[in-house]
Amino acid sequence: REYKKLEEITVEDLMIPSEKVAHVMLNNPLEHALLVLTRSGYFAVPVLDPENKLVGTISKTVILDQILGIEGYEVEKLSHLLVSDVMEKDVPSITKTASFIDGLKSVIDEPFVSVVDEEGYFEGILTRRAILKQVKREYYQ
Amino acid sequence: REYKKLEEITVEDLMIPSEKVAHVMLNNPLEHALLVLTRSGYFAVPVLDPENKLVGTISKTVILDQILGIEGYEVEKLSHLLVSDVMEKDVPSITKTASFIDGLKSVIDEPFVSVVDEEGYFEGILTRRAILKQVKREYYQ
Ligand SMILES: Nc1ncnc2c1ncn2[C@@H]1O[C@@H]2COP(=O)(O)O[C@H]3[C@@H](O)[C@H](n4cnc5c(N)ncnc54)O[C@@H]3COP(=O)(O)O[C@H]2[C@H]1O
Ligand SMILES: Nc1ncnc2c1ncn2[C@@H]1O[C@@H]2COP(=O)(O)O[C@H]3[C@@H](O)[C@H](n4cnc5c(N)ncnc54)O[C@@H]3COP(=O)(O)O[C@H]2[C@H]1O
Repeated sequence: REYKKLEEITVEDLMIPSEKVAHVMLNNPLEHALLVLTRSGYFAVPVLDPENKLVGTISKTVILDQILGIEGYEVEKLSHLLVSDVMEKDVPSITKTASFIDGLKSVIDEPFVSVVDEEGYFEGILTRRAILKQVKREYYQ
Repeated sequence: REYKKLEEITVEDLMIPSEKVAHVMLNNPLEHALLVLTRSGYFAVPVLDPENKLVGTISKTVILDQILGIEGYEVEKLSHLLVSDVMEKDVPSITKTASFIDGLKSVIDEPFVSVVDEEGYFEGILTRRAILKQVKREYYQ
């Protein structure tokens, strides 16, 4: 795509759009979340509600903790828990009109941040990789 | 610390030194690796040999796969496996004299890269967070 100056770049230029983001739903059984995480290969993914609003994230760590915590380590018990029971609820988000530097700040402490519109509808994610690749492009300009 | 121009910054300025890096040894039982990973909170850590040379990395994903793959999901069986049985062996590394831009490139596809000396002795890790914080500093100069 055409070269834009760093000051012109917005989160929209760098984000992965929702249709390409692996995610799970609030009310999925934890077992399903495990499937999505293992198949997609990602360590953590966004959690959406039935209206496609962002409600949290879920990671392999949380699932591992559940398995280890369960009496007799019966993984089948995962099917009794829902994503909403164990997901991380207090997750940062950003809008697609945000600037590059705001995007960069948002991924300093998180591997990715979800992109939402004014009403909280999920639009995609901004990853550290996308920010780093943009910095590399800048460096060689 | 004193401000250095980006061209002067080396991996050494940004790395986490080995004494602050959670890691496991080649011959530890997988059960021990799980303990280190859960206690440290990290998703993946370096694996060292008895001489403190870097030999690979191990992640929660690999351990999760083992648990799920095991008959009857008996987590105790983790104690029969060694880190060396399941670790990622082909891992990139970098030296502490490498430049900022080489450091940045090394973490485009990996959350962290291990820092080693000419003989492969482990000296620390370079994380995406350290690179991103440096870029933020630069941006405000
Ligand atoms: N299937 C794959 N193909 C190629 N490279 C892969 C990969 N899986 C992981 N990686 C590499 O490993 C990094 C860490 O992935 P992780 O799953 O821990 O952490 C990921 C994951 O939690 C999430 N993520 C990335 N892409 C996603 C997607 N399409 N759907 C859902 N979540 C995604 O954002 C985090 C940061 O992603 P980022 O790209 O910066 O960083 C990724 C990427 O560089
Ligand atoms: N205990 C903690 N305290 C504060 N923030 C935490 C944290 N654990 C995780 N984070 C945050 O989450 C990011 C991803 O951590 P993760 O464990 O997947 O991936 C980590 C981990 O695999 C490894 N790592 C970082 N510090 C480490 C250390 N002291 N020892 C061993 N491995 C480390 O490097 C990866 C990238 O680290 P990075 O700092 O760029 O990015 C970290 C950091 O921003």
